[in-house]
Amino acid sequence: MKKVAFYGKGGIGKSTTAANVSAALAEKGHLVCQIGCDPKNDSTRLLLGKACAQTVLDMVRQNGDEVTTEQVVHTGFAGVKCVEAGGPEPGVGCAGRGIIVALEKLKLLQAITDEHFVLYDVLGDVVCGGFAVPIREGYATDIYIVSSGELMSLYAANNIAKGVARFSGRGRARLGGIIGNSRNIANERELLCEFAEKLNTRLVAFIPHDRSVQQAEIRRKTVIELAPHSRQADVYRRLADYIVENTALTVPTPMSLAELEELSLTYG
Amino acid sequence: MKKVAFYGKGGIGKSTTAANVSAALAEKGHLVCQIGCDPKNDSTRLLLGKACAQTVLDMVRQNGDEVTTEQVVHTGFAGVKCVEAGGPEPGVGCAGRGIIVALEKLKLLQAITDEHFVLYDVLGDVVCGGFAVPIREGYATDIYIVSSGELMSLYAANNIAKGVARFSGRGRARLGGIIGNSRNIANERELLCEFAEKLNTRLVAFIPHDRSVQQAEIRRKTVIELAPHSRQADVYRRLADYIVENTALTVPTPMSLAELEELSLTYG
Ligand SMILES: Nc1ncnc2c1ncn2[C@@H]1O[C@H](COP(=O)(O)OP(=O)(O)O)[C@@H](O)[C@H]1O
Ligand SMILES: Nc1ncnc2c1ncn2[C@@H]1O[C@H](COP(=O)(O)OP(=O)(O)O)[C@@H](O)[C@H]1O
Ligand code: SF4
Ligand SMILES: [Mg+2]
Ligand SMILES: [Mg+2]
Repeated sequence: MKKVAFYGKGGIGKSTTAANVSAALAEKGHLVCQIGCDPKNDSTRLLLGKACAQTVLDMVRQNGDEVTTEQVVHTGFAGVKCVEAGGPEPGVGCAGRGIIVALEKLKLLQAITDEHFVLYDVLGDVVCGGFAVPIREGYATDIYIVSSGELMSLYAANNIAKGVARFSGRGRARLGGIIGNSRNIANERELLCEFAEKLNTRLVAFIPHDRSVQQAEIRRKTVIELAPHSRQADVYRRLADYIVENTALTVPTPMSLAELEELSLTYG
Repeated sequence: MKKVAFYGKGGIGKSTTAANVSAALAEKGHLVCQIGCDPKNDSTRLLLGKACAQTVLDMVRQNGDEVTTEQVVHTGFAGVKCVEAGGPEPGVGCAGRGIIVALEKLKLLQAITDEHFVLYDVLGDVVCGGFAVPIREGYATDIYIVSSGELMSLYAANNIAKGVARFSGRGRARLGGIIGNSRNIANERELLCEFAEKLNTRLVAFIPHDRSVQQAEIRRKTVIELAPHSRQADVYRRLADYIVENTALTVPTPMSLAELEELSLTYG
């Protein structure tokens, strides 16, 4: 079982990319489970065709010890298993708490056993509390950071790299690469390439900003489902193949803020 | 003393807007203190001309009970007092913890007494732990949410509104308005106007996306300092005046995700 996590700034494209990669893997015959760990609770929306109505935290609050696997693991496009961790209301408790509760409950239920791939989709604006758990507690071993060339996104990516580096002694999480998701910034690919190298990893994909993504999203589908013969679908398939075969996992070397700004100015 | 907080999605323009508003207020003769409550620790960068070297959490870790006001309150452009809460390393503890520690320490030191305005600049991606404290514990009474017309930004703004509504019974925090910070989205001003009304508040400013902001940022200054006669400087001054005089504070009425998406589709 390969245990992958996609981290990145909120809104950068983690869920869209994750859902398309999950769909591509399932299309090839792999058994896949995607687990959303983001307060937006919509990681699996493009696979289920709707927002998940039963997060793990919802079910735990409602049914306590009576929670069953069927209540929290839903089946989506191409048979992809879909889980949404859930979390507390804004202003209440810890936004990452849903993740902690969900991952422990899934472990207890032995809900994920035969899958070839588990893909965690995790918010990376703040790498604290529950959001750090997939890295810290070894739920994920292959960490990919989704980023555009915008400074705000690189800043978050660098912080996630700090988290991976911090726990590399204790856990098994390593950085598999940077997944570029374009926002049409000037010299974006080159910028992301150099950023990845400075972090002791590499740019493993550069996903174009493409209208097909919005068109599919409005219909609550992945590009793999709506436009299977499109070039964008092939980009996601190539990324899926890369993740399957990638064994070049590293301990990242995060950079200073000054280096980040300088990098941004060089290419911008 | 008017206690204002700017909330909003990370990267949406809170610090830039806050620093320019603080500078505008100070220019008019007000005594202002700006307190950064964001793990980026750069809220006051445009007022100090550099990143704050001594956050409150840094000083508490280093000096414990020996922390003095002078160590944590720094003076910037036009005499604006600058404080940076600070926070733990990525992956460690609670990202909001710096805010909790900082606000209690400032209260203990009686560090902010004569100011006419205190302006909290707070991350709004996750409204939990320390990030909820300015709303929940009444450190701020006038909450403004900085937002563009992008769905991701509106989603965060709506969550912040949920936090304000939640604690309106217990604390004194109320919503003063939405500060539009343009990302050049189609029909953005109209979209933000309707969004604000649905939230039971109003759009109190619509700040153009302007090159002068980047030009000033590269020099680590506010537009008020670098281009005092520009139109953009006047936009910030008008917003500062509005905040001084605004007494129309409301309990927000957050919307559902479906309503948010529909709003976004209507104008997009
Ligand atoms: N390659 C892309 N091209 C165009 N739009 C994209 C692309 N990737 C993501 N998006 C859009 O960006 C928005 C945020 O994506 P999402 O996957 O929800 O981000 P996250 O999960 O990181 O918060 C969505 O509206 C999505 O359709
Ligand atoms: N009105 C604007 N026009 C152009 N650029 C802006 C504007 N407001 C903010 N920015 C830029 O957007 C980026 C993020 O702004 P910042 O204030 O740091 O966001 P936040 O504090 O919300 O994280 C900065 O590079 C800033 O210069
Ligand atoms: S640990 Fe992180 S997610 Fe949990 S309350 Fe603190 S800031 Fe929020
Ligand atoms: Mg997501
Ligand atoms: Mg900021």
